[in-house]
Amino acid sequence: SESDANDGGAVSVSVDPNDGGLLVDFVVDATFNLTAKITAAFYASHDGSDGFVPSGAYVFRPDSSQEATPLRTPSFDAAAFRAFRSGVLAETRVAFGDWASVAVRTWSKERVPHAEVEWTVGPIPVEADGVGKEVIVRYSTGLATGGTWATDSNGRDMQPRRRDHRDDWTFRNASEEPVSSNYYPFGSIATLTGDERAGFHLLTDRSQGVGSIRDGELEAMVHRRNLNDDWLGVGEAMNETQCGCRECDCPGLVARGTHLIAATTPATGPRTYRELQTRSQNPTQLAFAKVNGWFEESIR
Amino acid sequence: WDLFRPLAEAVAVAQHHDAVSGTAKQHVTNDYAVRIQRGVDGVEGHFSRTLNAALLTRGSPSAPAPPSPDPDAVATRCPLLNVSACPVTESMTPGDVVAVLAYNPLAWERMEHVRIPMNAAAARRAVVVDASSGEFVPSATLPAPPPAPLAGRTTTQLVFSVALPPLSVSTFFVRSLSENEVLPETALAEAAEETGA
Repeated sequence: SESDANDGGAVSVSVDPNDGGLLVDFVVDATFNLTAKITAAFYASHDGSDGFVPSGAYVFRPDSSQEATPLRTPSFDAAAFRAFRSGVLAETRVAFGDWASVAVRTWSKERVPHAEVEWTVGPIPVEADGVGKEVIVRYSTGLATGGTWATDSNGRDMQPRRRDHRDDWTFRNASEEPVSSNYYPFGSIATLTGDERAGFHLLTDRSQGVGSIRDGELEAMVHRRNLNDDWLGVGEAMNETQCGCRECDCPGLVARGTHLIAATTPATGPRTYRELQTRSQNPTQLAFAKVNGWFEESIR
Repeated sequence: WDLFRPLAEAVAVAQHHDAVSGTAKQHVTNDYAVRIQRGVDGVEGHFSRTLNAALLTRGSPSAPAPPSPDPDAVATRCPLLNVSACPVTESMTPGDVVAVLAYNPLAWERMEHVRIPMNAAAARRAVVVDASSGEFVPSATLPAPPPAPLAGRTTTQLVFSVALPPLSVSTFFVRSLSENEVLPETALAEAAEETGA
């Protein structure tokens, strides 16, 4: 699906025929296109069996001894996709397994080239394997970022981040918690830096954790379900269910949110993500009224 | 102040770091949510009454007095739009008109992309969107996104993009054409093409 009416250049969505990956292609400038691949995966939550704190309400502690498990094995399955195209909107929907999906939208009448990524996750299954899960949406761009990215956590300025590094103390234990020690909060924007060809920008509609665990990638933790209390005061696991009771095994919660993604030259990045941030954080308020007959005339 | 007190108090209670960060037992977290929703519902009613007052007083002073208000003609927000739920638009039948009021809180013009759920019967025949000036707005319909809607609920989405002036309320009209209404093809909502390409 392609929406190339965007003033700033085309944004198009396609599917990788090799592994079924969802690709969003941005025309950054005349010399460079950036393609972001969208995948969804989960880290197993650490259960604290090593004597250190488990993952829970206070603590984000993926079990780093395992890679994140993709929610769908990489293969092309036509049944997992639906694509729609119209003069107003192009939308591509992907099912990642049977409890997560993503809808990517590009709007024709859009001044700031970007794509909307609506993610829906849950209910997260834990009964079958007895493992808590930290679900992420990952954007892989291939940019040579050298372990650098930036996040904002107050909507005002961007904090430069570097993998396995802290400005104010000596970071030694990179191998112990390679994932959680490289996650930071982002209240609205995370952006990949370090590559003079382009910057990739990710905006969120709620505070989340984000990290660049591998070069050229950004991943955000969007939903979670833990089975262990993290011994820090809540007194129960972060295992919220739809009915809220502790005894029955009713399903977990479903979460839905929206990421906005864009790619620009490094110089024009702030202009783009600031505008998207302002729109996202100050949404238009809609109201509806059925106004047949006299009311319609009166309002007109 | 009495109007806003329930919401103010609920938000005050939710300043606790457990409410902000979700580090509480589920029933406590649910309780925060219930309190805030109760406060929002109180303000919501005021919001609707204010909007209706604005709606019903607009029009020339010499216009005839309105008929007794149609209970459906109450402007309401749809907080569950993100999961394709909006009772007012989902209950449309052919011949109905729904006014969509869009308030832009920014001090500059913005492009807003609107997605509203409709039931298949209202969308099947033909849908038109126009601005209060009467100008047609390009629109399209496509199936509602997963998860599968509840039985009997909406299966279609109407989408359109509109430019909203700064700090103002703009009004658009979504009309589900009745059997005998005929309008130019270009005005009608386009059925999005599902493409396998």
